[in-house]
Amino acid sequence: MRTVLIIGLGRFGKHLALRMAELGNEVMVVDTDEAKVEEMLPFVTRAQIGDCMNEKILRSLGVTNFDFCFVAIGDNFQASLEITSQLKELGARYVIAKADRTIHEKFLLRNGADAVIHPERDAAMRAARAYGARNVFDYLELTEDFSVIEVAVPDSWAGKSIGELRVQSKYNVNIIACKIGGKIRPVAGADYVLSKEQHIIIAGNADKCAIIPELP
Amino acid sequence: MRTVLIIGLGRFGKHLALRMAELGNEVMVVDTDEAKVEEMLPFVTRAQIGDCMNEKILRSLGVTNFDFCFVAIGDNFQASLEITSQLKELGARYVIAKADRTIHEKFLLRNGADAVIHPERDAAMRAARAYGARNVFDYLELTEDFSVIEVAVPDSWAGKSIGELRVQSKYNVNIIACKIGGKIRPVAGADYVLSKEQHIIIAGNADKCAIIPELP
Ligand SMILES: Nc1ncnc2c1ncn2[C@@H]1O[C@H](COP(=O)(O)OP(=O)(O)OP(=O)(O)O)[C@@H](O)[C@H]1O
Ligand SMILES: Nc1ncnc2c1ncn2[C@@H]1O[C@H](COP(=O)(O)OP(=O)(O)OP(=O)(O)O)[C@@H](O)[C@H]1O
Repeated sequence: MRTVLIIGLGRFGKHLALRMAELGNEVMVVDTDEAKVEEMLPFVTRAQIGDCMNEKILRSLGVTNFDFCFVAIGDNFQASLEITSQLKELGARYVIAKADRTIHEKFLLRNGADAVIHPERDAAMRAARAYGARNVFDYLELTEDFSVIEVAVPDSWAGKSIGELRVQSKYNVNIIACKIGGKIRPVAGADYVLSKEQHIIIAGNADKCAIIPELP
Repeated sequence: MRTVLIIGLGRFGKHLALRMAELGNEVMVVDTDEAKVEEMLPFVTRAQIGDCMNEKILRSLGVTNFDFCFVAIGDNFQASLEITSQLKELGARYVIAKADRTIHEKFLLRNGADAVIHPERDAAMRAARAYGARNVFDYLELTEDFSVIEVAVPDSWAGKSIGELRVQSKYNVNIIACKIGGKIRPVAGADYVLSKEQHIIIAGNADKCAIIPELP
């Protein structure tokens, strides 16, 4: 269980607060909008009306007590930047700010944000991967050199088992699941036999993963 | 390589178009805003100025030729709903619409959208998982019963190898990577020895994964 502070109850901030609370974390929310704050009262640990551009108010929140502080203000670039920077100066342990534009992201990272979330661009990147390339549906790029992707089973692999193909030792990727008829099932055995009717979900270095769709 | 139609060059639509094009797909974009369309000309296959609420214009795009059609209009609920529904009536193979609110999503799915993307809520869900629970950083829930999560190494596992612990056969999860000092490295060998300084990234059924953080 963690303690989190969420400043700003726009769509991102509100969904974040509700989900965090649902997962059993201690959630405090702050917003200038009274109606938005009142709406959250039944669901979160603490909900306060306040303008976080006001340093006194920000100080009174006791920001050092939170595991994470989120600045979920998108539209008002100045507010989001000032509040992020102020939180860090007051000793916040870890500040995550929401950005709407790439330039916004750069400023935030240079001025107190430990991490930045950019919902539209992140969603666009995922969609481009998932719907874009033939045979490859990227679920996740954990880092630039580690991915989890879904690929069609190469023809030469059909009818063979994972152990027989020596997938791990030969290609340096892990087959972690298969997808049949849209349903994903974990795969955890070397004697699992692959077939053309399924897709496999592989994990490993992005370049190593990229080899698989190219196999005969 | 796929052919995609993207209607609406807001932040999501624009990032999607650029990334899709970067990945080598054929991209056509349409927007009412001349400046936005012109900005995309160097990067995409075709860029057209047009109001997609106008059925003639929509028809002229030849929507059946595209693998995927994206309706990337968030603010104007009516426009996004009408265009989505119209695309389906004109025979579009697969329509993906962007939603800003949950009620919006429901209407879209009932009126022609094969899939809906909800950037703020999706980002909030991921952030809640990643930053919310102790010892567990959920990267991904591929389905309700398959997850990829990051956990601390249980004390009783420290100093032992993955093969020695018989992780796969005993717990039915795959250790696919480890995270040391913030960097993620793929793990693809049974003789890999675990230590307390790292986190491990495990994949498998969500209930099976949940057992791991509880181990002594
Ligand atoms: N100085 C401030 N102190 C506290 N709350 C603030 C402050 N400035 C803005 N807010 C609140 O932040 C919330 C989110 O802001 P806004 O709607 O501008 O961002 P947004 O990026 O459009 O949100 P989203 O995209 O998540 O819906 C609003 O509810 C607003 O009242
Ligand atoms: N009928 C229409 N035909 C073509 N383009 C349209 C139409 N209506 C709106 N658009 C375009 O769609 C784009 C996105 O719309 P809007 O900015 O309202 O959505 P948004 O959800 O706020 O975008 P984002 O969150 O992705 O930045 C705008 O560039 C707008 O010009």
